[in-house]
Order: sequence, then C-alpha cells, then structure tokens
Amino acid sequence: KARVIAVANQKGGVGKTTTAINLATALAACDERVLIIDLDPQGNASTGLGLDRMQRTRGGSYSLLIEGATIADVVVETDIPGLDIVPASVDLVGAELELVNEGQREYRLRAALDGRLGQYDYVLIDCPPALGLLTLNALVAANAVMVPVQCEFFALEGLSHLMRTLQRITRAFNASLEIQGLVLTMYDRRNKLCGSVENDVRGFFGDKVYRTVIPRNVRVSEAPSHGKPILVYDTRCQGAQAYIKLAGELLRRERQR
Amino acid sequence: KARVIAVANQKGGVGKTTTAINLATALAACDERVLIIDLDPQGNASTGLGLDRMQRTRGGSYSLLIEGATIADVVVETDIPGLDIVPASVDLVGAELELVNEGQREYRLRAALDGRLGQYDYVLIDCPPALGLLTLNALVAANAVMVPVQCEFFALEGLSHLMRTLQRITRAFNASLEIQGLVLTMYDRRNKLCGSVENDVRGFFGDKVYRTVIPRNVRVSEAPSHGKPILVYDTRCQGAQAYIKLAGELLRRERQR
Ligand SMILES: Nc1ncnc2c1ncn2[C@@H]1O[C@H](COP(=O)(O)OP(=O)(O)OP(=O)(O)O)[C@@H](O)[C@H]1O
Ligand SMILES: Nc1ncnc2c1ncn2[C@@H]1O[C@H](COP(=O)(O)OP(=O)(O)OP(=O)(O)O)[C@@H](O)[C@H]1O
Ligand SMILES: [Mg+2]
Ligand SMILES: [Mg+2]
Repeated sequence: KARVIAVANQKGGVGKTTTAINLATALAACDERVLIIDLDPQGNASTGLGLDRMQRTRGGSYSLLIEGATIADVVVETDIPGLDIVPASVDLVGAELELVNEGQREYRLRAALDGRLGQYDYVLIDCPPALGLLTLNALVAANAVMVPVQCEFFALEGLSHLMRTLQRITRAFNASLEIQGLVLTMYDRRNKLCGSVENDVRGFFGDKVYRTVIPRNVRVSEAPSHGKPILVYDTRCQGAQAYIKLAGELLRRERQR
Repeated sequence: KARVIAVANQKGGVGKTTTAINLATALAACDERVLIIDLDPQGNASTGLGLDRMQRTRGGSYSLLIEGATIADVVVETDIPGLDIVPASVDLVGAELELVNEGQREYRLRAALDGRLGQYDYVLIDCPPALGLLTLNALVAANAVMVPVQCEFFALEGLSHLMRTLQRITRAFNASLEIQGLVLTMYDRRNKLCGSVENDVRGFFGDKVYRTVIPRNVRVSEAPSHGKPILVYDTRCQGAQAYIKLAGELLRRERQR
C-alpha cells in the first residue's frame, strides 16, 4: 500500500518544491516506485522535473480535484526511472474558488487517490504556500506530513501556526494524519541564525526533526532552470548528497513504524 | 492624497514582507507619513515591526475586510516615528473563505480605505504568497503594485503568471492599477544565477526594474527576531543602505509621475 506524504508549510520559499523533487528522485534511485502530485498553481515541481508549460495546458491535478479524473488519466512519466508525476496545469489557479461551494470539498483528492495507488510505494504531494483548500485536500488525503523548515526567523514563527492547523485537521477530517518529520533546509554554517533556529526546532520537536540537514548550495537552485533534479544535474554536490541521505533516513524511519 | 502600493508576488519567500517593512521605515525616515497594512495571515510584517502576537488577537486587517471597521478603528502606532500599521490577526486565516460568498468581495478593502487615508502619504500593503481573495483585495484597492523578485529561477518563472493576472485585474476590477516597479532581492554577487536572472528581468521589463538591487545580507534576516526593521537594527549594513536607496529612488519616480 502506497504511503502518501504531503510536503507542506504555509511559509513561502522554505524549500517545499525543492524537497519534493529531490527526495522523490532519491527515493526512486533507491528502487522505490514514486509519484509526485503537484498541487501548487505555480507548477514549480512540474517545471523542475522538465515538463514544459505547453505540456501542462489541461488536466493534471486540477482534473483530479474538479473533474473527477482518475490517476491513470492524468499521470505522466518523468525522465527519472521509477518517478511519475501528476503535473499542475494553469487552471489549478481557479480550483480553490471552484471547490468552495462543492460538496465534500476537503475530500476530493482523497477520493481520487483511494485504492488507485497500487503501483506506487511513495506519493509526495507538493503544496502551495497557504493553508487553503488545496493544502487542506493534500492533508486530508495524506498519511503523514513532511515540513521543510528554512533556518530563518519568519519560518520558525510560522511553525506554531502550522501545528495548530494540523491538530484541527486531525480532529475534523483525518484522524490518522501524523507528522512524518521536519527537515531543516538552506542551512548555512556561516550564519549564526541557522544554529539558533536549529536549536529551537530540535528543542521543541525532538526526534521528529530529521538528523539530515539540507545545506544552502547554489547548485540546488541552478538545477530547476535545466529541468532536472539536483541528483541528475550534479550528483556529487553537497545538496544532492544531503537529499540522498534524507531518503535513506526516511526509509529507515518508515521501516521502524 | 495617499498613494497605495501593494507589495505582491505569488511566489513564496521572495522578500515581500522584508521589502514592505524596510521600505516603509526608510520612507518614514524621509519624513513621509506611512501606513503598512498586513494582509498576510502569517502576520510577519506585524511581528517584524515589534507587535507581539498577543496584541493581535482580534481586529486589524480582518476587521477592515469582514466587519466593516474603519482605518481609525484598527490602526496601531509602531516604534518608528511616522509609521503606523494595521496588523494581521489570527482570524485573517479564515477571511478568504468567509469572503467568497460575500457581495463585492473584491472591493472590501478599497471600500474601507476610500477617502480615509488623508493623514498618510504612502500606504504599503504586504500580501500573502498567493493570488487569492486577500491579494485580489489589495490589488483592487491599490494605485500600483511593487513586485519583489528573488534572483532565482522559480521566482523568474512566476513573473509571467503574475503579469497575466495583473492584466486581468486591470480589465475586470481596477483600470488604473499600474506596475510601480520590480525590485531585485537577495542578490548575491558570487552566484552567477543572480546575474542571469537580473539580465532576463531588465531585458524584459526595462525601466520598470529599480536600479537599486537589495543584496543578500544576513543582518536583514536577523532583524525580525528583534522586532525591528533593518534600518533600526543595523543602519550601516548593506541591506539597510540598499533600502534607504530604494526609498530615494521610489520618491524620485513618484515625483516624476
Ligand atoms: N538547499 C538549497 N540551497 C540553495 N537554494 C535552495 C535550496 N533549497 C531551495 N532553494 C531555492 O530557494 C528557493 C525557494 O525554494 P522552493 O521554491 O523549493 O521553496 P517552496 O517552499 O516550494 O516555495 P513556495 O512557497 O513558493 O512554494 C528556490 O529558488 C530554490 O531553488
Ligand atoms: N536581502 C535579504 N538578505 C537576507 N535575507 C533576506 C533578505 N530579504 C529577505 N530575507 C529573508 O528571506 C526570507 C524570506 O523573506 P520574506 O519573508 O520577506 O519573503 P516573503 O515574500 O514575504 O515570504 P512569504 O511568501 O512567506 O510572504 C525571510 O526569512 C527573510 O528574513
Ligand atoms: Mg513550491
Ligand atoms: Mg511575507
């Protein structure tokens, strides 16, 4: 049975898309069968995996949510063996407003995924920077949530807000939703703010925080302009090695569950 | 008559809040009378200006949008002479869903501001990382929009999406909305990606792009944890100097209008 993990944090620019793309690629490199669902109208995960904007005019995750499409109708192979994607199309921008007056609006994604993920081991959902109906659909459909945390003050401040929201969702919509883990991203050893954010996060969340820390590494931010994950663009760089380690740590955690 | 400028970009983490806080402070230092409106449920602009979460339990921008409050009811002084704020309270999270079925839902902020800004020269609206009803309200109420652009590939990719949205808003809701300018943020001279993003943005947008570029500067990201703008936290650092220059360039542009 596939394990569905939402990659979410309402704070913008903390590394959600970068983590979804590169962790998924690293898991596929470990022979796991992986699906990414791009639920962000910006479509950065789709672009970062080489899908051209033209290929994404219709369908994709919008069709799953609004038009009752099945996974089989919308899934697309990527250049990475073992990694498929449900891309984000432009019409996803309007999906949140369209969903508001629909019945079962929070359960649309869960209904589209239930029982149809047989060929995957892991499903990662890339969420937009908000706690609106798109992210809510992801959190209701997910078994667990992974939270990228940029080592900055505003990102730290947003965590308590996110945790309160997760508690509300567990109570109202998805009792089995758990925190899969928190991942520190864009860590720069020269910046003492990173050290103090790390201490705060580990102090508060303990073992929920991954030991693997993703360093700030310019090659990571160059890779998407070539439509490639960092593991393909520059396997030996620090960023790629960190995501490989993160995949290993995730698999160990999942086996111990 | 107050000039209302929305600071907006649906891409997350590009420096919207940092620009709103520090540009507003620099304008106040130039003896302009300035108001910031925090329209982001994260409330980062409120925190970055020293307003404690406890002070923000009710009212603020939520009351302007949903409860028909006036500016006078919700405005709060900051520690910076000449700079006031309408803070974001926690209930702003629910505002977007509450607005959907309201009449005139896109015009709520404009109606609350019209004719009531007499004591201000500039109003800056800090927007959330999305193109939902909160940002839409800001763009309908604004005279112009300032777009912070992080020097990264995903931020560049989002610009065409933002420009299409601005055109739609001008046609449907606010014919006089103009692009006040684009500001390059978190520029790191050692990172060649920044140079190529700068070339692309200046090539496409020409004079709309501010000559002042905001450098990546760790002091800028430290300041919010002390509840202070960078101009107060460390006036002499590169980040503070850049925002002072940006304010000067904005005032020159505004005088030439
Ligand atoms: N480890 C890293 N080192 C350097 N740059 C990084 C790293 N991780 C992410 N970035 C860059 O930082 C920016 C923000 O990352 P990303 O877009 O993945 O965040 P996000 O949380 O998905 O943003 P949004 O909230 O807009 O969805 C991107 O330009 C990305 O290339
Ligand atoms: N010039 C700079 N140098 C270094 N760090 C910066 C700079 N500008 C912003 N930052 C930091 O980068 C992060 C993102 O900036 P900020 O929160 O202002 O972006 P935003 O666009 O408002 O994000 P959101 O989309 O979540 O609203 C913050 O932690 C901020 O402190
Ligand atoms: Mg993203
Ligand atoms: Mg912000």
